[in-house]
Amino acid sequence: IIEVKNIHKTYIMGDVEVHALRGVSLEIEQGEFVAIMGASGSGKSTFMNILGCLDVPSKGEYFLDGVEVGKLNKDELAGIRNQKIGFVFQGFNLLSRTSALENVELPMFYNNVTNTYRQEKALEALRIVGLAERSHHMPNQLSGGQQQRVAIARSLVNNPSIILADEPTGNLDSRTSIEVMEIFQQLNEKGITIILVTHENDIAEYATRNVIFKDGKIQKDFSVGKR
Amino acid sequence: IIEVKNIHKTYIMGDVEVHALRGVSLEIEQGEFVAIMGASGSGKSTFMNILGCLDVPSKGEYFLDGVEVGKLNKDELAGIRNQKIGFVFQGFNLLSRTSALENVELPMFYNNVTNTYRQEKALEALRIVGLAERSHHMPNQLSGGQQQRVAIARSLVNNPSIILADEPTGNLDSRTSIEVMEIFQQLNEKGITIILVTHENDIAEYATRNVIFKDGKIQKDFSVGKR
Ligand SMILES: Nc1ncnc2c1ncn2[C@@H]1O[C@H](COP(=O)(O)OP(=O)(O)OP(=O)(O)O)[C@@H](O)[C@H]1O
Ligand SMILES: Nc1ncnc2c1ncn2[C@@H]1O[C@H](COP(=O)(O)OP(=O)(O)OP(=O)(O)O)[C@@H](O)[C@H]1O
Ligand SMILES: [Mg+2]
Ligand SMILES: [Mg+2]
Repeated sequence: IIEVKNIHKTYIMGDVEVHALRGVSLEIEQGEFVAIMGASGSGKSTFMNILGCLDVPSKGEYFLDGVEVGKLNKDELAGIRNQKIGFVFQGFNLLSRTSALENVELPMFYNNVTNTYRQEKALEALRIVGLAERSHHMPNQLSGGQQQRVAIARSLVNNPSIILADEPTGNLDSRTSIEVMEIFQQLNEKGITIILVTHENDIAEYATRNVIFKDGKIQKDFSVGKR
Repeated sequence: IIEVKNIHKTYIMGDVEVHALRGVSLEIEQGEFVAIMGASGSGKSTFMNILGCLDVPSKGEYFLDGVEVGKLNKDELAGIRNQKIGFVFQGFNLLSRTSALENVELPMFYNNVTNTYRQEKALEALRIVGLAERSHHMPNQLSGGQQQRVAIARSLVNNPSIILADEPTGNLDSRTSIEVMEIFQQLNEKGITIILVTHENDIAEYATRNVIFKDGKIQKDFSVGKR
C-alpha cells in the first residue's frame, strides 16, 4: 500500500543545506501497525509529512496504492489526503478560532455529506476520545492532552484507510494513552493501516513492526511480537 | 518558597462553569524537585500557570517567597516572572517569526544586559540543549523536539531560582529526555527549585517528591527516593 523508494529531503537555508532525509526506502502493507522511533531531529515528522502527501521529497519516489504521488496534481492530492489518510500532527494544528467540534468536522466539509451527518460523526469521534463534554471549547480552553485528543478525533472522521499519527500520546497520562492506543488497535483490527511516531516503548509495543530512524535514514526495521 | 492555600480556578463559559482547580493547597521549599502527575484535564497546567504568575486564582492565596502574589501590581508581577521564574510551556509558545536564538534571548530584553551578553548567554543555553547549530532556524524549521528544547533553553537564561516545566520531554526521544533531565538535575543540585509536570514515570523518578492531581485537587503528595 505504501512504497517509498530512496526518498531524500533537503532544506536549503541560504548557503546551508539541511539533509532531513538521506535515502529512505520502505514498504508497508495494508493493515500493518508500524511504530516509528528515533532521536529528536532524525527525520520522522519529515517522513510522515511526505507519506501524508503534505510535502514532496527532493528526490526519490512515493507510491500510494500503486499510484506515484509525485505525478498527481493538486486536486488529486487533496482528494487522497482527505479520503485515504487521517493525520494526527505532532503540534495538533487545530484552528484556534473554531471549537473542538468544528475542528473535528473540518475534514468532512470536502465531502458530500449532510450537516446532520457531519455533526453526529464529529460528536461520535469526540465521544470516542472522551471529549463529548468539551465540544464547544476553543482550543485555548482545552488542556494540552485534550487538544491532542481533538486532533486524534479529527483524523478518524473520514474513515481513512491509513492513519498517520505523530506522537499522539506525547501529552497524555498513562490511562488516557492506553485508551487512545486501544482506539488505534481496534481500527487496526478492522484492517486500517496505522503508522505512528512515538518515543515511548510502551506505546511502540502496540505495533507489530518498529522502524528506527537515525540521521535521516532508517537504521533498523524489524517485526515485534504483538502485545 | 511557594505556598498555595486553597486555590480555586473556575472558568465561566456562558451558563457552564468549569472547575479546573477545586481547593489546592501545598508548600514547596527552595531546592525541592517536584514532579506533578495526573490525568489529562486534571488541572496541572492551570496550577502551573498560577505558580508562574501567568494567571490568577478565582479563590485562595499564593505566596511566593513570603509575598502574596495576588496583591502585586502588573509591573511587580512581570518583574517576578522575569527574574525568579523560568517557564517551559506545554505548547512551547515560541514566537513564529523569530529565530531560535532570538526566542531564547527574549526574556533578557527586560533586563539591563548588553547585546553581547544576551547573545552569548542565549547561545550557551542552546548549546546546553544540543541546538547550537539550529540557532538561526525559525520554529517551523525545527522538529517538534527541537522546538521543545528551544523552549527549555529560553527558561534558563535569566538564571531563575524556580523552573516550572510543563511536560518538557513530551516530544523527546529517550536519550534526549535523559540529557534534558540531567540539565534539570544539575540546576537542582545548585539549589534551583524544579517543578515539572510529566506523564512518564521514568521522568518523575528524577524528582524527590510526587504530587498527583485528580479532578482539580491534589489526590496524593509524597516523597520519593532520589534516583
Ligand atoms: N480557558 C479555559 N476555559 C474553559 N475551560 C478551560 C480553560 N482552560 C482549561 N480549561 C479546562 O480546565 C481543565 C484543566 O485544564 P488543564 O490544562 O489544567 O489540565 P491538565 O491537567 O494540564 O491536562 P493535560 O495533562 O491534558 O495537559 C480541563 O478540563 C480544561 O478543559
Ligand atoms: N522547514 C525546515 N527548514 C530547515 N530545516 C528543517 C525544516 N523542517 C525540519 N528541519 C530540520 O530537519 C530535521 C528533521 O526534522 P523532523 O521534524 O523530521 O525531525 P523529527 O525526527 O520529527 O524530530 P522530533 O522527534 O524532535 O519531532 C531537523 O534537524 C530539523 O531541524
Ligand atoms: Mg517530529
Ligand atoms: Mg496540561
